[in-house]
Amino acid sequence: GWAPEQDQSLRVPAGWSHVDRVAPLDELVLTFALRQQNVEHLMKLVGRVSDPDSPQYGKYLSLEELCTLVQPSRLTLNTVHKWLGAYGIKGCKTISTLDFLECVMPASTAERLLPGAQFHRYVSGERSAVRSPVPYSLHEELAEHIDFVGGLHRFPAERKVVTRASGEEEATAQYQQRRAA
Amino acid sequence: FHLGVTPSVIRKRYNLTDRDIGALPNNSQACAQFLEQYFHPADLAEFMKLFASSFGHCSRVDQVVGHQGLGKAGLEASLDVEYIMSTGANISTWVFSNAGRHESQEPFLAWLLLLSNMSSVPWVHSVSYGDDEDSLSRAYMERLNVEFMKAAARGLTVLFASGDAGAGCRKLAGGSHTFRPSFPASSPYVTTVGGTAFQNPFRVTWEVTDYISGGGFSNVFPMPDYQAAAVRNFLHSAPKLPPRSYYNSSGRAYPDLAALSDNYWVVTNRIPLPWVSGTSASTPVVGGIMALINDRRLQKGLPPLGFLNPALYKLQEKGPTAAFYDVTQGCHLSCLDAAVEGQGFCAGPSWDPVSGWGTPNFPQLLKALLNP
Repeated sequence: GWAPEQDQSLRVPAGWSHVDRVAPLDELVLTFALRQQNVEHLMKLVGRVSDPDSPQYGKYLSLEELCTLVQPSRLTLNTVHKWLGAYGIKGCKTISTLDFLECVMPASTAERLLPGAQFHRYVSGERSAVRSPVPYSLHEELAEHIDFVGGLHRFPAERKVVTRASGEEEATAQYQQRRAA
Repeated sequence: FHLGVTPSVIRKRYNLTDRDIGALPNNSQACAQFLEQYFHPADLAEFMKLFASSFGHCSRVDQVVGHQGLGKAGLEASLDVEYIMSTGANISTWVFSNAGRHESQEPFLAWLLLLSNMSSVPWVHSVSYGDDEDSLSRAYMERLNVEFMKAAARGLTVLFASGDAGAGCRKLAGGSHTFRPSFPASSPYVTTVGGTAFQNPFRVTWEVTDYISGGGFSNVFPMPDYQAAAVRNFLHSAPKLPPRSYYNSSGRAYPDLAALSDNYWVVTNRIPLPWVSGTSASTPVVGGIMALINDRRLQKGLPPLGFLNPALYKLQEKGPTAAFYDVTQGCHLSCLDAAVEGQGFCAGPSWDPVSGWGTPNFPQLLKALLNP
């Protein structure tokens, strides 16, 4: 197999606790990022439409034009759909640019589709998330067609604003530690 | 004299007059939420009643994309809508609310898919979300970088908060330390917003860096051409730099610009709260200002700003400009060790990795970006 996200952290963030392994028939939603075409061209185009000195400055693409530029090749679309179909996964949702697929499937199917993955449930307060604490892999022939699969490892990011009071405590603590160092 | 940052304080500092409000019905701005946190329309209305009587504004969000729950309002969600609608006053505002409909979804990815799939979306997006670069796979970051290119190709301006941990700190396997960049702040295809504080916290004075303001150099993305000269200038002219082993001086450097991030007033669950800080506050402020500039550009028949950075760096490199208040005092946080003693980078004249080019001086920035 081929592991597209070998370097992804598998650490469970602070505040999340493990509940149990999900039942085989529990439904999961996985997001497949399909390999796009003409990324180099897109990069150059962004440079031109964003550069005030370029005659193309401000000449942006419509969503349809963007789709024509980056949509995955027919080979990629066929290969991925055939692969998913072989596991009985049908009715995946796509987006205008055809470069993402969102598929619903039972956990047992997801674990066969992505060898190595094991889906577990975690909770943080009232929130719950299903993630795999072990890396997934894909068949090697998919390496040129899929960038990554979303919904396995990354937990919802925490976002906290800082309050001035805690900031001052933090600064004081840091100052004291700096003095000690 | 003031008792904290409110819309009128921000508008005064960045020289927004009562006439500097949106005028076009077809211009819009957006902020994004990724937690089960929601704003309450009643909080927004109360905030505007308390703090926005001196300028024309909207008191409600025009469109919520995604699920808006009914529980308690979240401080971050309240902050975003209240401040993007204070600088981007009278501009139609959308909120993208993506807590992840299913427990196996990644909320940030769900937002990106939504953005990629809508043919008509606001021109400006303010996002306060980030993860340590080293916690994410390269495949994921590189692909998301392409998604930001796609947004740029469509003319969208995507702003990310630079983070609230200064240069950050990571302990390596051998026990040594390095700084810890944050993604998507480190993507070369987004505009990253850092934070500042008033030199005198109770007066509208000049600004110094906020010590929490995220900034540094990516370990994943190489430095884009548009910023090479500015960053080289910083690296050559800074009187003191952290040891080279702490950062990758050839990586994408951020933030690109900054705004006040300290001591904000926010109304949440009908209660006005003081002392709210973070680059989560500065990012919607800049978002609203950019939406206002788009308003003027659209009025003149010009296209919207799109991906800002090439124009921003070019503008500053052409020579001295009053478009930004250069922030030259203060440093941000980093590792607590003997080598750096808790200090990351320090601000200096021109671009620096704490406050970028500085904070916006609206009339001059507008003038410059109407004809970049």
